[in-house]
Amino acid sequence: REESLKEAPAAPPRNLSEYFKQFLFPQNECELHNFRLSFSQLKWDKWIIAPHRYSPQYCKGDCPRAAGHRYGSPVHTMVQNIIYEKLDAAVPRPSCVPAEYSPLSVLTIEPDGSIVYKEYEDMIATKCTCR
Amino acid sequence: PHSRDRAVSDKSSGFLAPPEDIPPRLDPLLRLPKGMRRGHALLPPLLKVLSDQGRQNWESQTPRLQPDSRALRYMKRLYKMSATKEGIPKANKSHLYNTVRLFTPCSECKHRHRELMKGDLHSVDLLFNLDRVTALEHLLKSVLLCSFDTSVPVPSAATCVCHLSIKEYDFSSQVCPSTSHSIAFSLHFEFRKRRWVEIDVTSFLQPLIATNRRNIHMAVNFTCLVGDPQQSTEQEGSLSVALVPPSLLLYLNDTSEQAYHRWSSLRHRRKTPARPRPRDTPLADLLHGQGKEHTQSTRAARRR
Repeated sequence: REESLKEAPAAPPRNLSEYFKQFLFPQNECELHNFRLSFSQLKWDKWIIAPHRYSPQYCKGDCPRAAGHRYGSPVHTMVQNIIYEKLDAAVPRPSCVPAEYSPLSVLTIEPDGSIVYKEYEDMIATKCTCR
Repeated sequence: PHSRDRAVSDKSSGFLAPPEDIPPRLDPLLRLPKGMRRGHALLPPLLKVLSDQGRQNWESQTPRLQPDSRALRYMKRLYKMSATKEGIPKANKSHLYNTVRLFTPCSECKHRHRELMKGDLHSVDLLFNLDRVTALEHLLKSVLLCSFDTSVPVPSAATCVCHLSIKEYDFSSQVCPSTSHSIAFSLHFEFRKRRWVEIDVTSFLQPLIATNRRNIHMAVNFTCLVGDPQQSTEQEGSLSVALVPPSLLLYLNDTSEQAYHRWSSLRHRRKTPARPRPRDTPLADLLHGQGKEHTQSTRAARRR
């Protein structure tokens, strides 16, 4: 932090919290992003009766070097980062992936013409983590 | 990596046998055992789209019989009661099912129904094919869904007696089906208020579904008296209302991994308390070391 303060611009920054933010967290930090699709886009709306729209969401962004408590990451994540930085760059850095999901109810027509209502586990990402 | 090698070697044991409707060139890890694939109605199309042949329109490759419009209307109403507009299951403690299947009588018998309908308007011969029910789906409740063709003028209320009988086909001796067991239900309902009449046949069908019967052949006979049984109504002849061939509704608990289990999500929430209780951490055990017998007994009690 001292080094970064030495490089700090002479003019005092207007907004201190914004200024420090750039040192604390990566710009495009790992977080949950919205994505909404309709089954008609996949041409499945003839056999998926409901819901019409589905928002699976997704995780994207860089993982901070010290992922730690902020993402509920295990210590292994920081170890993996150290391996990547100090020992072997062939080992990938920790990735931004879903940590929790919520279910989805689907109403579909089966090939024999019967109709089924089903509740599926893990169909909508609700939280991200670094692993 | 190692796991992938293991999957490939399993292929020889047939565990990952390529099911018929998954393209052969899919990554072996994507081929799922039949039970798991059929149970998950979404998997085959998802896998097909992910495979390179999947670019064609999934719909054109799997022609589907069109469902009965009344049945579709009923299931859409069930969906609205069970899930939000975004498709999130409602946290409804009372409903333990995570799967509901609606079967309409199979088509070849339908035209027999038409013949029957010319004669006796009250009894229909039904054959349900339950092939889509997987071994991992356990029956919670089964309902016979009756609806009446009310395009003809109907009286306000009616008291009906419904006779159900299961027919056993003894294919060896080619005789006509014998009736293995039958049951009678007495129902009172008002036509104008009810588009559907639901008859709980769980105990009646349980033995058949528990023995993984794929085809259920039953005869349904309705005899209705016009008016309200409480008031003195002259007993009129049979009610001239056409009985639409009933559908069979199965409420099931799918025990496969992909299905949503309310109780496990409830249990999961209970299991991860807001903060670990201090005496649960190893340090706490050390601090309480002096009362070893005490700790051991509580630890044993906790383990029990």
